[in-house]
Order: sequence, then C-alpha cells, then structure tokens
Amino acid sequence: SPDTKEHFAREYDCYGDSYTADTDVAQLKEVFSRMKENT
Amino acid sequence: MEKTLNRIHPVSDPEATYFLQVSWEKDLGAGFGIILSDGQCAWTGTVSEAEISREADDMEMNREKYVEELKKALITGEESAGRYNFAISRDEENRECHFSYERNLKDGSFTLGSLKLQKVSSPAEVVRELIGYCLDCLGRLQAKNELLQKENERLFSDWSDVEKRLEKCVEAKEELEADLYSRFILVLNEKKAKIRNLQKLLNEAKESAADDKCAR
Amino acid sequence: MEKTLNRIHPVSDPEATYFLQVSWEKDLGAGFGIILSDGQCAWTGTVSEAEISREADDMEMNREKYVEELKKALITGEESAGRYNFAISRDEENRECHFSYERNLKDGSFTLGSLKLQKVSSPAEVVRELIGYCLDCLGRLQAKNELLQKENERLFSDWSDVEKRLEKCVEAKEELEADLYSRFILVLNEKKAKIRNLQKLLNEAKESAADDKCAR
Repeated sequence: SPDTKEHFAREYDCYGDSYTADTDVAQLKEVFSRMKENT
Repeated sequence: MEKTLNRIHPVSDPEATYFLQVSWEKDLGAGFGIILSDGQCAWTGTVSEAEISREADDMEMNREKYVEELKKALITGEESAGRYNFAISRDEENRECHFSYERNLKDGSFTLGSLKLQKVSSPAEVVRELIGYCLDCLGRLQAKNELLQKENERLFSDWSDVEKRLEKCVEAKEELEADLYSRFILVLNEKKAKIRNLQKLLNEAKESAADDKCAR
Repeated sequence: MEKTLNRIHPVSDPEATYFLQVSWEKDLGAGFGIILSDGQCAWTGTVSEAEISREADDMEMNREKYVEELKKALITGEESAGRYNFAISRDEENRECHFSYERNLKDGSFTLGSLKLQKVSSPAEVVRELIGYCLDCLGRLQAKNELLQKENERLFSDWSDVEKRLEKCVEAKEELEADLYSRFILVLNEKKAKIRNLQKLLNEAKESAADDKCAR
C-alpha cells in the first residue's frame, strides 16, 4: 500500500539498507548481493 | 646414419642368439645395411631401394606398407616377438650366410625378405663396433635422462612455488574482503548514527513548533 | 649383482680398444669380478676383499679412500679419462693376461691394483653376454626415459594449470575490490543524500520556528 511504501522509503534506502539501524557484515553482504541481482 | 641393434633368435635354433644391426640414411625404404653377428663371426649385406620395391611388388603389397613391415621386423626388435621370424643359414665353405625374415600370421607365415650376407674378415672389429655403439647409445640416453630428471625437479619446484602463491592469493582475497567489509560497516554506521541524530532533532523541532502553535 | 661396462685403451697401445666389465655384490670393497675383452678374446679374474685390504695397506691408503679410487678407475669409466691408466699385457702361451690400473698424478703415477686374468675358453659367449647386457641396460634406460618424459609432460601441465588459476585468482581479487567499493559507494551516497535531506528539513523547521516567533 502507499503507506507501506512510504514507511519503507523513510526507513530504507533503494538498496534495502536501513537508514538508522546499524549494519553488520552479514546484513551488508545481503544488501550487496541484492544489488548484484538488481544490477 | 641411423642404426638399431637387436637380439634375434633364428627359428632353426631358438636357443642361439644373434645380434642384428640395421643401418640406413633417413628412410629405411631407400635401402639399408645389415650386420649380423653371433659374437664370434659377423656377416654383412645390403638391401637396395630397387630390391625393396621388387619385394613389395612380388608380394603385391603397397610399398609404404611393406616398408612399415620391414621397420617392425628389423628395427622395432623384441617388441615384435612372435610376429616376425628370422631364419639364418650359414654356409661356412662359401663364407656366406642366408638371412631371411618372415611375417607370422594366424594361418601361416610369409617371407618379407631375404638376402645373402658375406662373412666379415675381421669380426672382432665388428664386435667392437657393436659394443661401442651400445656404449655410445647408453651414454646419450643416460645424459638425456639426467637432463629430464633435472627438468622434472625444476618443474616440480616451479609448480610448488606457484601453488604456494595461489594459496597466499586465496588467503589475501579472503582477508581483503573481510577488511573492506569491516571498514565499510564502520563508515556506514557513522552515517546512520548521524541520520538518527538528525531525525531526533527534526522530530524535536516539529514538536516544538506544534507546541508553540497550540500555545498561540 | 651390480655391473658396469666401459671402453678402455691400454697405455701400451692407445689405439686398441678393450671392454672392461666389472661386477660386484652390493659393495665393490667386498670384492669384484673382472671381464676384459677385445671383441675377439676374453679374460676373466676376481679381486677378493682380502686382496683389496692388502693393496690399501701396501700403499698406506685408508681402505675406504682406496675403494673410492677403485670405483673411479674401474666403474666411472670414460669420465675419468686422463686420471687413470690401464695396462694390458697378454701372454698367449700361458693363456693369461696381466691387467693393471694406475692413478695418474701431476708428478707421476702409482699402481692402484693389478691381477692376472685367465683366458676364457668360449669368448663368443662372453661377447654375447656383454652385448646382451648393453641391450638390457638400453631397454631399461629407454623405459625410464619414457617415464621421465611422461612425468615431465604431466608436471608441465600441472604447472600450467596452477599458473592459470593464480592469474584468475589475482584477477578475481582485483575485481572483488573494485566491485565492493562500487557497491559501498552507492550505499554510502544514499546515506549522504538522506543526511543532506534531513539537514535541509531541519533548517527549514528552524527557520519556520524563527519566523513564527517574529510574527508573534
């Protein structure tokens, strides 16, 4: 829904990485692997 | 001049050992020389290019195929044991020796070729030449083996070095990956902390503006 | 039974060629047999362990060192050309042959050893054995040569494979680095864009609050 979209757009960047929650190796690897698929 | 030396056992006397040296220039099919010796006597003869052609014609065999058969019979030597026979018949009076070579088949055999060999007047010289030829071949082969051995050791050493470098490269790649991720995380988390702080300030500013509006 | 065969030229007749076969069990110092042949005649003899000790004592040489000298003189063969001499003296009447071997030095020479060899009654058999021994050695060396050659090809192929894998690993490492940096930059820039946006909103909020305060 538009609300959900807006919520995720506020919380996460277009690569799926959270703007506010600290990241770790596993999460960053996952973000990067998704970028591979997107690219 | 190419030469080969082989041990042969005549069909008429399988216990007897003779040594057959065949020599030729470049191609056996262009003609070859034969020296036969029992270690005490020696006989010599030649087969010309024309004689080879005649033999091939006589047995209605393609010349190239005939020459291949000659190679297998006279040069390859012991490996062909059983596929070829040799017949030696000595005529001491006339100082000759009849030498023939046959091809064995399942259903019989046929003579590949034959020639009269003439007795050599100084067999000791021939024997010395045969042993000398062997020693020279042995020397060359030994030297070649030593070269190959050294080459093998060098190749093994090179392979071993490259294997180690490959191991190091794999390790370095893994270390690089881990190192970059840890740095990226530090930098990203700094930015996220900044974002959390700015969001907090923005919320506070919005709340303050709302409170002011209410108060008015 | 270990054996070696070498060509030698007696000092008394350097043009003449003789073949010297030495045979021993495990260690030359425990005694050895000698066969000498000129391709026509053959002589044989033995040197016992005790005789070796006696010779070493006579020349006041350490036994081990003496045996080393014997090896160089009788076994190593042609390689020692110039460092050792052989003397052959034939007594046709008594069917004997005196054979001695000397060590050459700058200032002279000394006899390492000597023995009487007995003429062999069937030299042809000895000659056949010598040539046969050579052919057997050649066969073994040739087989070893082929093994070494195959090994050589395998080692080269292995080395070549590993080299290619190393190249790929180095490339992969470089690609990994570039790839991780490019992804990191994209994610980092998203955070920076967010920070810029939040800072803009915060500034706007602050300005708006200031304006309201003024208006009041």
